[in-house]
Amino acid sequence: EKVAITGVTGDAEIARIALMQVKDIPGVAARISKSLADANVHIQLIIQGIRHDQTNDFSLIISQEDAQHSQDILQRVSQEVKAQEIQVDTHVARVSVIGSGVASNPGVAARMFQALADNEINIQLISSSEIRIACIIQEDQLDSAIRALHEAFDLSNLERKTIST
Amino acid sequence: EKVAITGVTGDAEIARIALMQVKDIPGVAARISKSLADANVHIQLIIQGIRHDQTNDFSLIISQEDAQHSQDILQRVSQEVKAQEIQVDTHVARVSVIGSGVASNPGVAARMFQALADNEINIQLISSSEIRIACIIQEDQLDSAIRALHEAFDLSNLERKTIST
Ligand SMILES: C[C@@H](O)[C@H](N)C(=O)O
Ligand SMILES: C[C@@H](O)[C@H](N)C(=O)O
Repeated sequence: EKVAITGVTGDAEIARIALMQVKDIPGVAARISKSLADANVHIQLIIQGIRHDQTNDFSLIISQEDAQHSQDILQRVSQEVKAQEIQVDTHVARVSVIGSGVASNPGVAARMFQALADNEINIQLISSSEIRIACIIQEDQLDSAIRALHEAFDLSNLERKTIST
Repeated sequence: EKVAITGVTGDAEIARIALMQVKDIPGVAARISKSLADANVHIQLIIQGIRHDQTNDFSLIISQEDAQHSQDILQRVSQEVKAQEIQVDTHVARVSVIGSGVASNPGVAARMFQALADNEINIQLISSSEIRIACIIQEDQLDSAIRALHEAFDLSNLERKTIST
């Protein structure tokens, strides 16, 4: 069964910063993102999952070179938003499957996740839209992830550059 | 300051299903998404945040009409992936800001979140990409969210339909 996937992309030049257990009240997401916007830090991905008790985790994907600067900024905000902890990991990579088939074919996500699972690659974060599924994985697994997805989606021309999606 | 935002879209015909505290090991995401793909359920968004002690929460946005059927399917899978709980909420809506300016201008996310905060709208889930930021909010706040974003981004032509992004 052929799905309309146009490419697999990977990027290891990223860092993941997470403010753990911030207050889950209006204004917190604005305060965090404004602090980085004011410093002109480009946020590549924002992922916030479901709340637990009255708190939530707020994860950001930024470039590796912005990691230290962003951590300093967020340290100052963390008090205000009552973050229990700030976790920074620069040893992560993003791997994405892109194409119009993501939306129209429910099997694309399962195929992507299965290809990663078959290669013992644990998925740390997931952010998906109608045309793209992005997974954050360990940086040292990026090459095998791209190879596995290349095979799973039968792609002949592989792209290893980042593209805006 | 003008940002290149092409529209604000909203959709109240959705449901949020979350498998709480699944095992954070390879294969779990594949098992969950495959169970829905096999039943031809279209997953609109997948959001998975950061792990806590070897477990993770796996949130799905689907159409409201798929909610009951999906819940039944996931009940059967939850044992296998050791989900502590399945949370279903059909009283949610998705509001998105879309445009090339999302990527190039770090202030877009802060402006979106601030507009929601100013209207006392709590953001339950966030999934963003380079061209789109989607927030899951309470269904009964969708109209005020769209109005607030319309004002914040100075959009004259408002789109209330869902588009593939
Ligand atoms: C956690 C954060 O997203 C909060 N719920 C807000 O609306 O800002
Ligand atoms: C939780 C789930 O995403 C798991 N980490 C996996 O890789 O499948």
